[in-house]
Amino acid sequence: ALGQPSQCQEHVFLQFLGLDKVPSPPKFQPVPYILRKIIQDQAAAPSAGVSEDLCYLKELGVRGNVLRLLPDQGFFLNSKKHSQTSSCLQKLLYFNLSAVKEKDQLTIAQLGLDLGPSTYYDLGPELELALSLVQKASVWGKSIPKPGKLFALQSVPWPQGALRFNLLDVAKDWYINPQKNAGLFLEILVKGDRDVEVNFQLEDTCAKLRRSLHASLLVVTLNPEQCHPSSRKRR
Amino acid sequence: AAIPVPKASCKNLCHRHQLFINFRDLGWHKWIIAPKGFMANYCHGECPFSLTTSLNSSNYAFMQALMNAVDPEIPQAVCVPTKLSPISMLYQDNDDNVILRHYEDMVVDECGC
Repeated sequence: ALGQPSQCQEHVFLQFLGLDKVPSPPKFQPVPYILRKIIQDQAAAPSAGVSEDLCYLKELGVRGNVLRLLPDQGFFLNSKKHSQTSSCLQKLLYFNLSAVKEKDQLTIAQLGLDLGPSTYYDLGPELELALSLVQKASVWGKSIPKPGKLFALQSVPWPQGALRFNLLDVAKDWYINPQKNAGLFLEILVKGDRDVEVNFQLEDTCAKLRRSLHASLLVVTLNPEQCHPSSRKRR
Repeated sequence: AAIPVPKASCKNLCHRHQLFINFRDLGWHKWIIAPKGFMANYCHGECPFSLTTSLNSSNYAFMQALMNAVDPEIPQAVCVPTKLSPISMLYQDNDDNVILRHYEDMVVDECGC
């Protein structure tokens, strides 16, 4: 029978991993394609990493030595019907950046929105997605926050067809001033007037969308103490 | 002074041994997503003076082995990793963040004295 390491021994190693205590997640979160690919590539060629710079992520084309996928901790809001548009879905997205340590430099902050199968793309122009920055923490609550800066929709090709937004500047601001992090306001709108039958179908689509929507923030950081500027050149 | 002939047999000489770290054995499979384990290896064996030049030894190991030969109170040179490689680990923390991090010096590739 194998023994167990002492709590002290384990604690020392967990600190080395950047953890305060043994994690006890109730279930594993979904792992995005890019993280799976990096791990699989390394497992396929275990010696490949030896001569490479550990602080350059060739899959993402940036420098960084830690990739974090932060889950959305926000909540849904009640949708409002406007004169010409009705809101299919409204949600506050919130990402806790406290896991990013002081010395880490952000090199990527990418919001991923997975809308589930056959929703946004199939309905084409009938649905519109708007993402805006919530300006103040005081708006958190049951009322709908006043959206601030509106982001342009930036969709990039991805194996799973999810929508991606570059939030690097926003995340840097949140990182420097955590009190500014009041989250993001996501709204999916249905345009125009419709008859009863079409409205019923759209309501069904919106309900599905609420169930399948999954948001996460991919954050890549670089620790200068572990990643020296000259390390690539030297290698 | 004459240097004593070492008693170590070939299989006791410093070399790399296989060691598979299975995260399940540590109970860490509950939070480490991948890999399930990895071949970390370890170094073990003797570093007798007569072989310090052929066992991937440092100059220091040579000098220590030399001193051990003339004064047995000085310990023999030790068998240590001389080349290590990194691995990446994918795990989940207490905030449900999924983290991929590279860790240097996790796998022993070569040993020496």
